[in-house]
Amino acid sequence: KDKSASELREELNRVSSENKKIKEMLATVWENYNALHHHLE
Amino acid sequence: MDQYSSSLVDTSLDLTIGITRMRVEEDSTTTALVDELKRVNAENKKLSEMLTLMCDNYNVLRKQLMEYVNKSNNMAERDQTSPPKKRKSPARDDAVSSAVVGGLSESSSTDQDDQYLCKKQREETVVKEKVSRVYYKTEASDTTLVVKDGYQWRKYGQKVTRDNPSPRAYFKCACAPSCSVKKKVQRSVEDQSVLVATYEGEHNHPMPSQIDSNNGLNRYISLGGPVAPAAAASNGSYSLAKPVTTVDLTESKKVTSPSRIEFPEVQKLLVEQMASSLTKDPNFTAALAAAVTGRLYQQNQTEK
Repeated sequence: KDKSASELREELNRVSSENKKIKEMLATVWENYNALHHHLE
Repeated sequence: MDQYSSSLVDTSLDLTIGITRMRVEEDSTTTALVDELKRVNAENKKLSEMLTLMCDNYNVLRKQLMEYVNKSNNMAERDQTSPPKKRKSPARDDAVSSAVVGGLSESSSTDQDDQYLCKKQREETVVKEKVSRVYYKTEASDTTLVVKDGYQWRKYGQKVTRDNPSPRAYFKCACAPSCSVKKKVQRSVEDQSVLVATYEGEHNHPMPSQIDSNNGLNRYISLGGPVAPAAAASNGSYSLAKPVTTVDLTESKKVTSPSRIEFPEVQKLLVEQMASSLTKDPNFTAALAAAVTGRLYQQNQTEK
C-alpha cells in the first residue's frame, strides 16, 4: 500500500504538471487566436 | 480534533488502537489520491481537446488572412503595373491600356498598402494646393484665348466642354518639361468678355519678360488679381501684390475706368473666391495677425 500511495502521488504530480503545461499552451493559443482575429477584422 | 473526542468516548478495551488508525488514514489518503488523480486526468483530457480545437480554429483563421493578403496584394500590383491614367488631352485621345499582371507576391503586408494610399493622397493634395484661377477682362473685339501674364506658353490643345460653349485652350509653360506649369484659358459663361485662366503648378524659373506697362500694350484688366498671375500661381491663392489695372485708354475711348465697370456676377464670384482662398492662406492670416497686434501696441503707446 505504501508503494502504491507513493506511485499514486508521483502519477498525480506528473499529470498535474502536464495539466499545467496544457493550460499555459491553451492560454497562448487563445491570445494568438484573438490577435489574428482582430487583424483579420 | 474529531478523532480524539471519539476515542475518549469509546470504552472498549482495544490494544491495537494505533495500528488500525494508521491503516484507516492510509486508506483514506490513497482513495483521496486516486480521486484526485482521476479528476486531474479528466481535466487533462478536456484541456487537450480544447487545445486541439483551438489550434484548428487558429489555422483556419490564418489561412483566411493569407488569402485576403494575397488578394489585396494582387490588386495593389495591378494598380502599380497598369500605366498611370493620362488626363484626356484633346489632341491625343489614345486609349488607356491597362495591363493586368497576374502572379502572387508572397512578401506583402497591409502596411505597404497604407503607404501606397498615403503617397497617392499626398500627391493629389500637393497638386490641388497649387491651382489658382485668374479672371481677365478682355475687349469685345478680342476673340483669342491668349493671356499675357508675363510667361511664355505653348498651346497643346483645345476643346469644348459641356458646361461652356466657348472653347477651352490648354497651354503649358514654354520651359516645359523642366517647368510643369499648365494653364487653361476659357471665356466665362456668365460674361463672355471675361477670360478665366486656371493655373496648375508653380513656375520653377523667373519670369522671362517683365510686364512693362509703358511699352507693352496690356489689353487685360487683372480683376483684383495679382501683379503677375504667376504670383498667384506661385502661392496657390490670390497674392496680395498690388493689383494692376493697366488699360491703354488711347486704344479705345469707350472703355471707362475699370473701377466703374460693373461685373455683378463675376465680381460676386471673385469676392467669394478671394474670401475662401484668403482664409485658407496661412501667410495672409499671419500678416493680418501681425498687423492687428502692431496696431494694438501703437494704441497702448499713445494712451500712456
